[in-house]
Amino acid sequence: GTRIIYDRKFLLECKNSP
Amino acid sequence: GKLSLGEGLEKHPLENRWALWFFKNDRNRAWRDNLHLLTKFDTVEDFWALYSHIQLASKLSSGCDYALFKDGIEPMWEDCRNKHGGRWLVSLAKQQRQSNLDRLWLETLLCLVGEAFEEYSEEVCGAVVNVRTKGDKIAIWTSEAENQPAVTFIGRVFKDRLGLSPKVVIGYQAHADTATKSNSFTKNKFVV
Repeated sequence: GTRIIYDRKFLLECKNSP
Repeated sequence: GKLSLGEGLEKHPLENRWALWFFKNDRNRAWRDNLHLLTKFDTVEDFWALYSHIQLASKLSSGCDYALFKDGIEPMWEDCRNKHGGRWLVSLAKQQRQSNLDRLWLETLLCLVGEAFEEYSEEVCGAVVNVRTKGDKIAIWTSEAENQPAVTFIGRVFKDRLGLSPKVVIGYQAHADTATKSNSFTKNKFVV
């Protein structure tokens, strides 16, 4: 199946989103 | 498409559920009794909520560890997913605790929860940071020390993501060799 991959840029953006 | 009032508020699921463990050295207690499961999470948002809530690694007392492992794998050699495995080990100089430790540990966590090792992410068991007076350590644990393609791919990505200089060499040590060593030196099975 497909694997859920997140790059560091996306993960860091999630930290800063409200 | 899907339309709901919760749009934009939905959490982003992770590929794996992860467990964060904390080890606090108390010589009066057995090693296992010093190891505590803090919590588990399986979304990006819950990862950040946890990360923001706990002490940075650089603020822990010497002798403490954090370990982030896939749910169901205990952060010890004896676990069946670890016992044939090993670790990519990054040893830091004392002065790097203030300058680098927190950044390198966060980068390690992002590699794990983001599944940075692509098809080889399956081989990853977890990661550990040891806070020690003589020098802190960060390691990624994998489940099969003989799986050279997976181990070397993971090592190369790990080294690249940490931003280590090409001049720096990091080594992979099998847990079986670490557990049976007669001195503080464990031979590297692979290096990148």
